[in-house]
Amino acid sequence: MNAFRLLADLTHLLSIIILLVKIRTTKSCAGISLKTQDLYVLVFISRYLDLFTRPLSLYNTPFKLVFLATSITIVYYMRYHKVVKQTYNKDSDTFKHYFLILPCAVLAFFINPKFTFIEVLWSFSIYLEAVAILPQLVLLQSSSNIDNLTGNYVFMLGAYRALYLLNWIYRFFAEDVVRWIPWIAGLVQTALYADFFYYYIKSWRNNERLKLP
Amino acid sequence: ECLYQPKDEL
Repeated sequence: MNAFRLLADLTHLLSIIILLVKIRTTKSCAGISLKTQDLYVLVFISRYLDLFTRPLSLYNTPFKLVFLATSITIVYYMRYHKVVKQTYNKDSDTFKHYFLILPCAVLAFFINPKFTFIEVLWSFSIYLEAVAILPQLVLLQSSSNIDNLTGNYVFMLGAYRALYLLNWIYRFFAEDVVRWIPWIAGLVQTALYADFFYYYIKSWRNNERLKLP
Repeated sequence: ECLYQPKDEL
């Protein structure tokens, strides 16, 4: 455990809390992509299957349970809550996210640390998480005005994986740990946020509304 | 294998 890793996980938790606060307080999920949320549920389920097979960890286990519970709750709200589901931008959340699942599954089948059910699914979840934000970024580009909570949510989501990259650099030098799969996927994932980060920081600096081209 | 790592991260 190192400070980067702890900060990263707390940032990730914060992003989810921001999203839950937004949905619960504004009773609206406008600007949030349900497809991205669906993909995150898939990411957490396929990654945390080892919850009960591997020894429980005082740190990881609570986080895994919270991530699973919150991501499922968010999808439940957006699909079935009578008020919230009316505010879902169904017509602009158009990204074909099913086209993301198959390539990640095929890639996981061929590139994984060990050809076992758990490891292949774990690789699948790592690859899927790298691209899961795409529907959300596409939706933001078509949104006329992005509300602050949504902007902060996406920013924190991108920042958490960037912090994981720092954690991996630290672990490489301090603990000689090498992990190609999450490293490369994490780089791709963070790179996808690059232009969002640029516009987000620019809007924050000029104290103006966040607007993606 | 060198790639096989215990999953100690989230």
